[in-house]
Amino acid sequence: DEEDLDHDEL
Amino acid sequence: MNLFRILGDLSHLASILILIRTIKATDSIDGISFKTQALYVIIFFTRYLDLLTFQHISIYNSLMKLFFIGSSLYIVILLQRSKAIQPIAYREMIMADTFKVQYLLGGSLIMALLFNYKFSFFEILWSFSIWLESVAILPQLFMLSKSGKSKSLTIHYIFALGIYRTLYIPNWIWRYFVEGKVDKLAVISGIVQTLIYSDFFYIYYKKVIKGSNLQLP
Repeated sequence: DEEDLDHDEL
Repeated sequence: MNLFRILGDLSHLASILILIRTIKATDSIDGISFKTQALYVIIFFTRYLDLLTFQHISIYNSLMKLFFIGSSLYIVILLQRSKAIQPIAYREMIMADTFKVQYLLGGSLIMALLFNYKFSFFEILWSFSIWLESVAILPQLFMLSKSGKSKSLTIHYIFALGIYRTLYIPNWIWRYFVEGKVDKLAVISGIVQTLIYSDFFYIYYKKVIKGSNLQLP
């Protein structure tokens, strides 16, 4: 699901 | 976004600009590890694949990702170009760059397969990039410790990179308490990475503050 790809850091 | 995160990102940006400036201004590649720079290209390409999915987090986020991909590629091209312009310096760089990166690549792949948020192509590559980044500076530190000579600009580059990693830790602590968010893989690998830098920081401190010669154990 979407939450898995929520890598908002660099 | 919190102050630690912004300052961390800015020092990451600064480290790359310092390195590019060093190569351009001094016309020298002495003391730079080609392997570490090539690893960064792999890291940014595998981590920022989400740019292709167009699930943009923010303009800031996307621009920074594009900058890191572009600048890492640019540095490798600059180093490669010295092969024709400064063949002797290039040969010396490659000869001194003896760290076995296949262990870092293999180890990171194993870690990514074992520890990831989801067993999917993007998530495994993301995790791979996180583990690889935690050890990517090792060829550079190894080179520095072997040569024993202190190329001050290379040292400033490593120092700025180390500051970036260190600032991400208070950023995570902040996020945990304020946003209730914690990225376990990033935190664990980030701590590993900061420990690798801490050895360098100690030497840097000794050199800069006490003025002694730079020598990594």
